[in-house]
This record gives sequence, C-alpha cells and structure tokens, in this order.
Amino acid sequence: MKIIAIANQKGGVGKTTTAINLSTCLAVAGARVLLLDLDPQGNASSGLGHRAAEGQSLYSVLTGDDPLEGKIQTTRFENLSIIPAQMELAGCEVELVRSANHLVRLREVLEPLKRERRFDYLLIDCPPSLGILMTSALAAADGLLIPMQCEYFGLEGLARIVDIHDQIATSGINPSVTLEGILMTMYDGRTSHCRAVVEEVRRAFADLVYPINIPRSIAVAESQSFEKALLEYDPHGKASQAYKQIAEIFLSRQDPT
Amino acid sequence: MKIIAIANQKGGVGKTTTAINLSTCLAVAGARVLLLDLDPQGNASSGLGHRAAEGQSLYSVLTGDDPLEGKIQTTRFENLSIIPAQMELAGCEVELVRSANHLVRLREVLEPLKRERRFDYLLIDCPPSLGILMTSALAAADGLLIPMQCEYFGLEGLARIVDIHDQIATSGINPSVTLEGILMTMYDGRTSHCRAVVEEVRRAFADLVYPINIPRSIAVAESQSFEKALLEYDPHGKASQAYKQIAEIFLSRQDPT
Ligand SMILES: Nc1ncnc2c1ncn2[C@@H]1O[C@H](COP(=O)(O)OP(=O)(O)OP(=O)(O)O)[C@@H](O)[C@H]1O
Ligand SMILES: Nc1ncnc2c1ncn2[C@@H]1O[C@H](COP(=O)(O)OP(=O)(O)OP(=O)(O)O)[C@@H](O)[C@H]1O
Ligand SMILES: [Mg+2]
Ligand SMILES: [Mg+2]
Repeated sequence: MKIIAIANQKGGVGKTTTAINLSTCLAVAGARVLLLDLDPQGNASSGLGHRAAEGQSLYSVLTGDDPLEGKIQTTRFENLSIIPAQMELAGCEVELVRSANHLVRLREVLEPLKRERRFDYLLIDCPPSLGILMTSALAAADGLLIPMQCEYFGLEGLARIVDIHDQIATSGINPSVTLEGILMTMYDGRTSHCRAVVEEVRRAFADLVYPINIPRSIAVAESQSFEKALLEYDPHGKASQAYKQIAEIFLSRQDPT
Repeated sequence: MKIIAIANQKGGVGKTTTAINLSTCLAVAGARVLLLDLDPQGNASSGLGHRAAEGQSLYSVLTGDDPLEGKIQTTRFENLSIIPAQMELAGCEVELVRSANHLVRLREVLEPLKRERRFDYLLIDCPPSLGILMTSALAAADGLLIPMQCEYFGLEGLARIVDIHDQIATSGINPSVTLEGILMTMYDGRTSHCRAVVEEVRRAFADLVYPINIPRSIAVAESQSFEKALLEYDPHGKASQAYKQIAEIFLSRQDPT
C-alpha cells in the first residue's frame, strides 16, 4: 500500500479538490483506495457526502487506543473507503505534541494497513498549516503530491514545502519519502502571469510536474456543493477529464512491484 | 487604536490580499496603520516588499522579552508601518502553548501601542489554521474581519469562524470582540454558483456583509509578484477600486469617538 500525502501549507491551492478527485478516479480505474481526511475542517469528507460526527475521525486512534478499523467507512464507490475528519482532530495539534513519539504516531497507526494489503493507495488530505497533522502525514508517507496554484504566492509556498520535504527526508524522520509530483491547479491559460508561473515551475522541477494542468472550472465548486466527485457531477467537463488523465499518469508512474 | 484581525481558517480566501490592500488604502486615506503579519509564511510581508530575516518577526517578543518597538518597520507609505512575519513564528504554535497565559500573550504585547495612540488601526493578517497564532489574534482584537470566497467550501468555513468568534466572546477570553464584517472576495458575477453563495451569505448576515464584492482580477496576483499594493500597480483596475471603496466603507463604520 503506497501512502501519498497531498500537502501544501499554502491555503486554497486545491489539496482537497485533488484528494476527492484523484481518489475517486483511481477507484473507478480499479485501484483500491483509502482516503484519509486529516484536516479538522473536513472539506474532503463533506465534499464526498461523508460529513463526520464526533468520534468518527482518527482523533481517538491517534491520541488514545481506539482501533483504526472502527474509523474506516465504505463509500458509494466500490473501491473507495474513507476515514473522515471532524473538528476534534484539531485537538491533535496540542495533545500529540506532548507525547514522546508524536511525529511518528500516525505512521504507527497506519502500519497494520500496510501489512494487510487491503488497499493499493492511501491518500491523505492535509490541512494548510505547518502543524503536527501535516508533519505527521509527511512522516508517514511514501510520496508527497503537491498541488499548487499558478500564482506568485504559490511559488513561495512551493519552495517552502519542498524545503520541508527535504528536512523530513534528511533528518531521518522519513528517509524514504519521495516527491511524487507537483500538480498545477486552477490553471487559466489566458493570463500571462499564470503561464509564467507554470513555466518557472516546469523549468525548476521538470518531469516532477504533471504534464496536465487542472483548468479553472466552476464545475469544481459546484460539484462540492452537491457533495459529488467531478466524475459524477460533470464527467465530460474539462476539470473532470484533467483529473482522469492525472490519475492515469499517476498509475503509470507507479513501480510495477 | 482599533485592532482588526483579518481571519478565516479556510485557506486561500484573500486574507493576505485584504491585509495588504486595506492597510495601504487606509494609509493613503490618512489613517495611521500598523500591519502585523502573523502568518509564518509571510505572504503579506513579501507582498509589500518587506520579506523578513530571522529575528525580525514578533516571535522573540511573544516567546521572550524582546521589546515590541524593535520589530516595527516603516514602509514606503507614510502612514503605514509593518511588523513582518518569518518562519520562526511557527515556533509559537509549540512554545506559546506551554506558557500559562498563552492565549492573551499577544494582547499583552500590543497593550502599550493602545495606550500610545500612535496608530489608528492595527490590522493582523492571520494564518489559515485554528492554532495559537490565529486564536491569539482573536483574543487581542477589537473586531474580526472575515474575507471569504464565493464557493461552497467557503460557506462551511464562514460558519466555522463565526462559531469560533462566538466562543471567544462568550467564553470570556475576549468579551468585547465584534464581527467587523464579512468581505466577499474573488467574486465572479458570471457564475450562478458564486451569485448563489453571495446571496446566501447576505441573507444570513445582512449588513455585516460589505456591499461591495472584491472582483476576481489577475492584477491581484500580478501586483504581489511585483511586491506592490494594487493602488500602486493597477490603481484604476476593478480590484483596486473595490478595495478603495471597502476602505471608505470601513472608515465610515468606525465609531467617531
Ligand atoms: N480547478 C478548479 N477550478 C475552479 N475552482 C477550483 C478548482 N480547484 C479548486 N477550486 C476551488 O477552490 C477552492 C479551494 O480549493 P480546495 O478547498 O480544494 O483547496 P485546499 O488547498 O484544500 O484548501 P485548504 O488549504 O483550505 O485546505 C474550493 O472552493 C474549490 O472548489
Ligand atoms: N480578487 C482576486 N482576484 C484574483 N486573485 C486573487 C484575488 N484575491 C486573492 N487572489 C489570489 O488568490 C491567492 C490567495 O489569496 P491570499 O493569499 O490573499 O489568500 P489567503 O487567505 O491569505 O491565503 P492563506 O490561507 O494561504 O493565508 C493569491 O495568489 C492571490 O493573489
Ligand atoms: Mg483542503
Ligand atoms: Mg495569507
């Protein structure tokens, strides 16, 4: 089971949109996927129609000894399960800090799933912060997928998360976490600013950047208001098709082992 | 001196863009403004050309006993000063938690400025998280200004921050903090989803919602890439004009005392 953290401490760059749509596209393509919502705001959960009540998130597993199994919910997609988020998760930022092994607690908790081989991919939707939740996701992940907006502050955010990834890898916390890829989101080809930012990222990161940009499309926010994935709400739309292609490229880049 | 926290735990909704452009518009209108960048990512600082080195943020004042005075920098705007942010601020999330009065430390630190009457407004740019920095800003503020995007996840975020404001007020942490207003950002009138979200917010919050929406405009990200405020970069553009009007309405809503 490969663990992918979808992370970027910059806000509103499409982490959740990518988590929802990559997980559903992969599931429909036949991969067995578990989506872990690690953002106390629970956008990925509500965007898929799995808004959680207290007690349903990973909180009591991370800070107590509740079993992981009780938090995994099936979804209307045959190959997709979800562990939803709830406000209680915010408590981890304070409580986990106090325990000795706080950065690797999530990794420990997910270990049994790796052995079970029940899922092919575990995608983690991270909150826009540099706190314990996001760092734990990086400490547990095999790969880091970075969505980013094609805008100036996006470049600053990218430099920051790549730097954080380096630190996690070189500090020994998680030596094997790779950069899975960089995904340009909310792309609007008509603006030269947007094109210039994409060119700069491609120049600096070459093949790490997905060759398909996710176009800006109102269908994205609309689909979320109906708690649907793009492939349900607007299957032939440009954003839906782009995520489908991203899922195909993602699968083609995986180790066949 | 009135302290305004510009906050919304949802990411990428225009907090920093509002901090930069409201502060500069108010300064040019004659108000004496201090902009406090409380986001370790420092977008407001770099967006105005005041990228900070280690030691220049509020960090050592909040966690140690460095004097506040040494962190206030003048800017090219006569009436605008800034306390920039730097990555070191992220340390507050861990270190402040450990001290007894952690939620009111920021308020204590800002107290002398209130007495000095050196500034008319202190605007605080908050990070997109529910951590210590954002909560401290709410505990120190006289008013809370909430920028939000006209999208579904934006509605969820609004409900959340309004709820947090209630808790801060009713818990006694800061009984007098008011809701200064709600500002709709990145408005695109051509999409019915956007219009529907704005209508819903206006229906629920009436006059608390600014009557002017900030329109989506590529000039915003462009201005930030040149480290300029909109009123310098694109003074006659629609986003610049909208922020100018917001500043006028903001001033007209202040107590004449
Ligand atoms: N391709 C797109 N076209 C148009 N809107 C989009 C697109 N991708 C995302 N959005 C919208 O932009 C907003 C931010 O996206 P999203 O919530 O996925 O970002 P995020 O990085 O998860 O945010 P946060 O940092 O708050 O977790 C949402 O309202 C979403 O609907
Ligand atoms: N009116 C607008 N039109 C077009 N782009 C905008 C507008 N307002 C903000 N943006 C862009 O959207 C992105 C997010 O805005 P901004 O950084 O101000 O949000 P934020 O709430 O401060 O984000 P964070 O949660 O990461 O602190 C930036 O790249 C900014 O340039
Ligand atoms: Mg999100
Ligand atoms: Mg910001």
